[in-house]
Amino acid sequence: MLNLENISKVYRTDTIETLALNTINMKIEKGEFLSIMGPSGCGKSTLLNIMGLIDEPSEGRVVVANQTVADYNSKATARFRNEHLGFIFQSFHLINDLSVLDNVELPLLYRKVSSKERRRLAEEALEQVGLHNRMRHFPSQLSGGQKQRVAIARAIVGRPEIILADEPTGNLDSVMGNEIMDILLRLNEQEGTTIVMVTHDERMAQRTHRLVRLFDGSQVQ
Amino acid sequence: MLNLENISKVYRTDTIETLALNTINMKIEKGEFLSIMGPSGCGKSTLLNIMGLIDEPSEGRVVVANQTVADYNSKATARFRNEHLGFIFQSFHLINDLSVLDNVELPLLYRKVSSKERRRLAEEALEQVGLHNRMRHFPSQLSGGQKQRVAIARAIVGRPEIILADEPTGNLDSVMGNEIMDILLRLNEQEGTTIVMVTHDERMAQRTHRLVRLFDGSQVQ
Ligand SMILES: Nc1ncnc2c1ncn2[C@@H]1O[C@H](COP(=O)(O)OP(=O)(O)OP(=O)(O)O)[C@@H](O)[C@H]1O
Ligand SMILES: Nc1ncnc2c1ncn2[C@@H]1O[C@H](COP(=O)(O)OP(=O)(O)OP(=O)(O)O)[C@@H](O)[C@H]1O
Ligand SMILES: [Mg+2]
Ligand SMILES: [Mg+2]
Repeated sequence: MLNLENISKVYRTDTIETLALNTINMKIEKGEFLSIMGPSGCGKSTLLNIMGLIDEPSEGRVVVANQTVADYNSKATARFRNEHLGFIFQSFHLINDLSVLDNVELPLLYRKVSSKERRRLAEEALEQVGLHNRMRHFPSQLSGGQKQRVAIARAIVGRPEIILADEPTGNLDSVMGNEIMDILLRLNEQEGTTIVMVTHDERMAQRTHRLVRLFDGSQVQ
Repeated sequence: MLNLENISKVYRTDTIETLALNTINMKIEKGEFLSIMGPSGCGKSTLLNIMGLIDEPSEGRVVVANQTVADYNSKATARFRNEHLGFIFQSFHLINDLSVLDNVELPLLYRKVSSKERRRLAEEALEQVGLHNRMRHFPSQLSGGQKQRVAIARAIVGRPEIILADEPTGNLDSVMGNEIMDILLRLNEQEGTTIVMVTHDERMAQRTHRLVRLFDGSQVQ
């Protein structure tokens, strides 16, 4: 479903060149639930951003649904992202000027969904993460873990085929973290959602199909 | 050293009133290392902000070094904060326009410290958190956990008497998380730094003197 072939990523600042990813080769099967672990700064978010077609590799190619991604800035790539991918960002990226409810409805604006139906689906996703009672709040009025849960609701509301989750439980207590894992596992088992999850939490990783470890931009063991 | 007497905090939005803290009474002794745990949204950050004189309670009083805090906006309170408190925020709050090094030097601008000495102390703090090689980076060029570590370096650089740490290891792998705990424990044991740490990680909490649990704004057991 998702093929990374010889992926490398270099970041350059005025003074330093960082090889964030070094010749990564990975296949992700449809319906798989994969974890990615590794030390802080080792390339996990960079890898997820490339899988999510948000960022372009310096070398190598990304093949999604048998098509090599040619132009990361094209409308076609943007449309593919909107229609097939759900992303939970490490720093949430909620829109501060929009209410919690409007934030969660966002992915559905790209669909042919009535505003009534959009509203219903968004409220349902907020119910799942325990935040229906905060739907009129604005992000600045939420706790850290509540922001994270809104980001999760936004990623699942459109039932995307692929969910890319960058440390989705980092700001949550273990009870809530396990509830989020239950939601993701349910999507994976019942709807066949392919999930790639970056986590620092060994216990969460153990609940998934496969674990990939990164170190200094390379896949290890 | 730090007394919270009958502290309550209410947040009001257009539609909802939240009792974030409900009659909290706590004493924090000089040199203590205290952990605070509890579910997402239960009031931990609010409690830490009130301890740090960043936020004002709706009811009750905060007594620091035997003085009741009267005016949270006064120069005197601001000066006290700068001179005695180090804060690690849950969302880091790094200055995006400043380099990593300049971010870490910030707390020292309030001291009578030469720019040469400021630079030396900042580089040393960055060494401790393993980020000396990123000192010319800007926050947008850092990974999530690297941002967290810069925030930690900034909080410890001035050797403040009290450190308030809001989930300082949430974005870090367990190895790095334990290294950060080692730094905090060393400050506590060798320099007598008083530390109040919010964490979701039971293992980190077990390494501290005392654990306080919050639930729905109240202290439990
Ligand atoms: N500015 C605000 N306006 C309205 N409600 C707020 C505001 N700030 C916080 N709250 C509410 O107060 C409660 C406590 O928030 P707080 O940030 O202290 O929780 P927390 O325990 O730190 O949570 P987390 O573990 O998720 O970081 C939350 O339910 C939150 O929605
Ligand atoms: N825009 C950028 N410019 C320069 N360097 C960057 C940039 N973005 C990331 N890096 C560097 O690339 C490396 C990998 O970053 P990445 O965010 O992928 O790490 P990570 O594994 O997600 O870390 P964490 O667990 O801390 O979130 C880091 O060392 C970081 O400093
Ligand atoms: Mg990351
Ligand atoms: Mg918090």
